[in-house]
Amino acid sequence: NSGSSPAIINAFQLIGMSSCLDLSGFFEK
Amino acid sequence: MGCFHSKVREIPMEDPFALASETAFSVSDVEALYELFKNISRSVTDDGLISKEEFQLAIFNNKKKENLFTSRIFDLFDVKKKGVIDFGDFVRALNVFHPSAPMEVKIEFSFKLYDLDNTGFIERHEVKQMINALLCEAEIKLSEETIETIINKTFMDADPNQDGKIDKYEWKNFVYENPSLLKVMTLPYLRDVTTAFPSFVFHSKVED
Repeated sequence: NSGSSPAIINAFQLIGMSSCLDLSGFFEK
Repeated sequence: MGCFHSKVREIPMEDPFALASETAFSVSDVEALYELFKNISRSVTDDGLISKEEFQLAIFNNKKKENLFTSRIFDLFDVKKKGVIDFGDFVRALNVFHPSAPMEVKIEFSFKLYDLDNTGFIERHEVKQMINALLCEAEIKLSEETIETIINKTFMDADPNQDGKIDKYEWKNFVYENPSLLKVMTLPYLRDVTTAFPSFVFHSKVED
C-alpha cells in the first residue's frame, strides 16, 4: 500500500470514451 | 462504383488553394477531401451539402443513431448555422482534427463541444448530461453517488476558483495538465487523406 488514494477517472476522460466523439467512421468504409 | 455520372450533381468546390492556405491540408488533400465530401453529401439527398442525417450515416452507417455528441459536433461543423455543412465548413472543421493542428485550436473546439448551452462556461449540469449520455450509449450503469464523486473530483481539479463552472482559461490549464483529453480531437487518418481517397487523382486540377 503506497498510501495514495485510488485514482478517480475524471469526467472528461469518461466522456471521451464515447464512440460518438470519434469521427474515424468517415474514413472506415 | 465511381462510374456513374449521369445523375450526380456536381458541387462547385470552394477554391482548394484558398482552403489549403488556411488549413494544415495540402491542395491534394483538399481535393481528396472533396471526394469524401461528395460521397457523404449525396448519401441521402444529392444537394451538395451534408445534412445531420448524412453526417450520422457517414460516421455510424446508421441514420438512427442520433446522439448528443454527434449532434453537437455537427453543430460545430455548421459554423454558418444553416442546418447543413458545405465543403468549406467541412474542410475547416476537419482541420481542427488534423494531427498538425495547433493544440490551442483543439482546446478551443473541445471547449465549445462541451459547453452545451453556449454560455461560455462548461457547467456542472452539462458535464452530468454528457456523462449520462455516455453511460447510456455504452450501456454502463454507475450509481448516482459514483457519478457525483467523479464530477466533484473533476471540478476540484478543473475549476480552481470553485465557482461551479469551468471557463476557457481553466479549461486550457486543465487540458495542459491532462493532454489525453485531446485524444478525441485528433484523427490520424487526416495526415494522409490522399491515400484514403486516391480517386481524387482522376479529378485533380493541380499537378503536384
